[in-house]
Amino acid sequence: TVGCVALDQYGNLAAGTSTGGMTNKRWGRVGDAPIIGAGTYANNKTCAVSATGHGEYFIRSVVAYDISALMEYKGLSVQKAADEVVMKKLVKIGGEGGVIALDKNGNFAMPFNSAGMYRGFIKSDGSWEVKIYK
Amino acid sequence: NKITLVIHGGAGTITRANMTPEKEKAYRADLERAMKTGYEILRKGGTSMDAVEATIRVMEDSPLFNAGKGAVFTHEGKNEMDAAFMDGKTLAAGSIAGVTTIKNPISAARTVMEKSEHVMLVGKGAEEFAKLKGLEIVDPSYFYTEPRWKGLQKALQEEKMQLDHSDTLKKSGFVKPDISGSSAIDKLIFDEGKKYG
Repeated sequence: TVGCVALDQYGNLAAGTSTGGMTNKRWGRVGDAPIIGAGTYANNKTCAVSATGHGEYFIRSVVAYDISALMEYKGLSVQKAADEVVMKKLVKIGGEGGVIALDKNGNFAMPFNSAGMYRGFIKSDGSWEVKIYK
Repeated sequence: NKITLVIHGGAGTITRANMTPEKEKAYRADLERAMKTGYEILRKGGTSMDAVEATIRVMEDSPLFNAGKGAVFTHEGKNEMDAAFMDGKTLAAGSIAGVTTIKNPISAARTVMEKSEHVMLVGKGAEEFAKLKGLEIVDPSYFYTEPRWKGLQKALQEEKMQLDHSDTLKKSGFVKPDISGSSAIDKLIFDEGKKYG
């Protein structure tokens, strides 16, 4: 699964996710990636989120919207909200994977509870980094 | 505002122990290329939506990632893809699921958001819609990569050992695309075996 979240100079957030899904899937199985609120969500008031991982768990936890909701209703930072969902809520039910989340101020989080996650960021000054492992 | 762009290319059992230097270099290069594609759009005053779409298209076109070319195989030996797009300003959203012929599913998801009254389209209908809106349609064999094919065979074999049932691929009449030779890029694809997406 691949995903991207971005903040432009007009203060607008956007999120996208694209995937081939699960190896050996059948019966029209669909994961979280195309489910708005589960694998993908964006709201200028809070954050933009794209997720990757074991889709069934991400759907049940409404992961992407949950991160946004924690920010909107509890006032959590993007890092705390993303950690709460990925490192606590998902781990409790055995959901493996991670998210990228970016807020309206350019703060972002990239938590994952799996062994690794291909990820990267690029900031307004052009500084960037690509990471793979923990 | 602080223009910022963040990407992911999938999560799973990716460790230094099971990654070769060549594969790591290839992944880092494509992730960088994708990121910088989107950043250039933002830097020139483009929108976050344009940046997200362009960035994801780079990763969909790379055979290294489980999206677009390089997508994993279904039980029946097909590449069946899903994508979603959301605009934080308007809360508009679009998604597609179970498509097999749309070259860049992320563009189809954005098109559903912007050019339909719906949020989610699936299967043949989504493909018809994409074609109608002028998106690039390809033969399903475009998405084939040898490592993902082998990943399916491995999963089927494990399933066969568990369930002791016959070869479903043969029953379904699936014929592997005639793509002779294994390209150099195939050797760079990181095989995680059974991917969850």
